Amino acid sequence: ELSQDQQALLSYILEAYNKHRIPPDMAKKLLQEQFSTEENFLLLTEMATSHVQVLVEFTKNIPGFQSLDHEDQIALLKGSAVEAMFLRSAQAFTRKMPHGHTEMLEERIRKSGMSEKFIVPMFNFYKSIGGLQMMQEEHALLTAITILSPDRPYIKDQKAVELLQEAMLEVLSKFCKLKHPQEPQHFARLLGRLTELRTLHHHHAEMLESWRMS
Amino acid sequence: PASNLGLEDIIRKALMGTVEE
Repeated sequence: ELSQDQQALLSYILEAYNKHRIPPDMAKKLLQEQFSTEENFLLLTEMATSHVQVLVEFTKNIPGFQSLDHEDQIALLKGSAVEAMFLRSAQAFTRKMPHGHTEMLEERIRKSGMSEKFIVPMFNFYKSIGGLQMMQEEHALLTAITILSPDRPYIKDQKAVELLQEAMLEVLSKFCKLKHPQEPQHFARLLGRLTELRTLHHHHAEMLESWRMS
Repeated sequence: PASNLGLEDIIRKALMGTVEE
């Protein structure tokens, strides 16, 4: 069972995760009329910016985060922003949306100038997240775990980050056992998504590089 | 516009709590 402290940590993280979302006005824009490739690209860029701001607000609320070295806080966010965004978009994609919306979003992404090479693994990731049928608590904790990865570049006090991440992992592990007693592999499957996220992150960096070149 | 800022700038600003600007 979760200890009282762990239960409090979980509730706190969940609340922060639910509170900090992309503003609905921004999300609605994605479902409005068709845009050109360039406008699509700009819209997705604007979305990404908003996404990062939301992510920072959530991260500030992760207990212990603000006590980390300030430059380490930036390094953690810089190193994880892309992965946390993929995770959040995967959740948006797998949520039940009104008829036709999923297709419209897919279309917009496909028409934003990204190559198929990057789009296919991204949609595969969305599907793999969908298959896990994650609970909101699991999304919140997995996002926090992604952000608190001590092995990101330029982290000075890795030990301090590791301690925070371990506390989250412990809560997630217990939560999975409590909520999925029939699936002993559930926790391991969730952690497996972190490896997939690293791969997507790598693809994303390659994509940015190819954009810069052109 | 914010879309012209780099990732690190956006993070630094948001960490300082100037998102609402």
